[in-house]
Amino acid sequence: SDICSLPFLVKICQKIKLAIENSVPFKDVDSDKYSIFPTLRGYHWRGRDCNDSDGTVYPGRRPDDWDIHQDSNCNGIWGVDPKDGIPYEKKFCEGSQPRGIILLGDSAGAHFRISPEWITASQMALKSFFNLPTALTNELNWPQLSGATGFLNGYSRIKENSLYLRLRERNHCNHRDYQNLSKNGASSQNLKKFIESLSRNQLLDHPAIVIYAMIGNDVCNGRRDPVPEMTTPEQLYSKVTETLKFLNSHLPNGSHVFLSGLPDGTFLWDNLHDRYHPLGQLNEDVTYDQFYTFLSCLQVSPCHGWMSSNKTLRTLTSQRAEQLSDTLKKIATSQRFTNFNLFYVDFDFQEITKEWQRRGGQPWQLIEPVDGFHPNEVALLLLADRFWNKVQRQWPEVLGKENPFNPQIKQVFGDQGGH
Amino acid sequence: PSNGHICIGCVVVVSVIEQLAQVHNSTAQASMERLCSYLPEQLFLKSTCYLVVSMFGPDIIKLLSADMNADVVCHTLEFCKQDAGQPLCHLYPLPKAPWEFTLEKARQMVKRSPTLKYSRSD
Repeated sequence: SDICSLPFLVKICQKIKLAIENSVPFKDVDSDKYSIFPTLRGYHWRGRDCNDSDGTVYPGRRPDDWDIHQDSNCNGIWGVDPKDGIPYEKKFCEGSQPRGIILLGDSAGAHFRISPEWITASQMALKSFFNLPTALTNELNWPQLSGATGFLNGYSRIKENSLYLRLRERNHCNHRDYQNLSKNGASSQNLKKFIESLSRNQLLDHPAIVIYAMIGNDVCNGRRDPVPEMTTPEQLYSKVTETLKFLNSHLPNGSHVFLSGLPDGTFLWDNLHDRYHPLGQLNEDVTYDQFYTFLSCLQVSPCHGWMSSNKTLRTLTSQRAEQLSDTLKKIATSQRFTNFNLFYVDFDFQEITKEWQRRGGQPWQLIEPVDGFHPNEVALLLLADRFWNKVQRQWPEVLGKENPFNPQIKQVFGDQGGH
Repeated sequence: PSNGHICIGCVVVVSVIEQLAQVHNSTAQASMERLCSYLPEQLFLKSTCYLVVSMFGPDIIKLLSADMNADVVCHTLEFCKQDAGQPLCHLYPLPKAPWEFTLEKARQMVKRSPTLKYSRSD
């Protein structure tokens, strides 16, 4: 019954299992945590390696001897300008303060999505499942389309870009410098298990913008009574302080860390409960209320606290979420670190709902239809847009300056090797 | 995956089979063949589909042909189980006939099936 028990598959299964458990690329010949393979924690999750046989070559590092001989940081800029003998990396990037983006997140940050095409019989066709293998080998996540580190065009027609693409647009020297270290089920309490997958050399690499966005699992679980399992403010304080100490010992000086608050998830029931679930649309026989009840009954709900007909429980869950957000705010205002500045940002789901309604959208259109829980691509990109504008307004130094050499970089190196 | 995830997986797959048959006005068997034909070869998806159909198809066909819904099919094939003292978990509205009666009738229909020798984890 277990395909991995077949002798010839044992080894590869072990490797895949390790990659997923440790959130590091399955295919990484030089073990620098960057890969030339897309899924299984490959370049869909972190910048594509441009030389997977040399562990000193990877995205985000400071250039080796101004990259005269090779592209040591995979930003596609290297060699010497024949006109004046100046290395291109020196000419175009020196002083532009390149920086990377790193997300420490959960399934929302990884952009968890079960495609509705896979379960909607009325629209099902041969092409419906073409992306299933990619999704399965990315743990049903789509980080390549996510709000923080997305670099591919997604399925929504929204114009907003991910934070990574905005950083790249601002300074083309940031090309490929992204890491999406998100994991389904991640919370403040289990981040420790995979934070070692963060790849940043304090001396050799550029500074980074790190976003800590554990937005649900500290109050979300599938228990019949979810409250006892919820993280307390004291537990959160202790773990997040530990996480920040880890970051201070790994991030290059001049980095920035953002703590994201938690949402008010009562949004889900309020906007979905009486709508039909994709499985119930053909015969109008299954609403999200029934779907949530089914998940909770089986104790596999991603968030019983908010995906419940019990108003008291929903309110309790939101209260705990708010307490945890206040705790994060307190940490951000009271703790100082040598290698990074620390900020707190609200998870502004209400605000992006208003923005979406201003554009003529409906709130329920911001949630993944199959699980009725995760923010979808539109929501993630609107959240990215709001975060970017807030940072640009309040802390412009975080994003770095516009690189005046962007046009020249484009002219000489085109798409810089793409992604 | 936990037992809960196995149950959900079964209910979703049987729902899709049932609804494909409805949409294309076809038999449950034709619907299963159609679903498997849509799946890509990668990751053994298509062959796994045909394997599952060969194992459980006959029972699913019998039960769907008797107008049993996905909840009944999955409880009958023991992908879903109601443990003692635990509530009955179902996605669709309950059948008009009493649940126990419906389930027993369904079990009789597949009683001699070789399928049920597989443990649920399979």
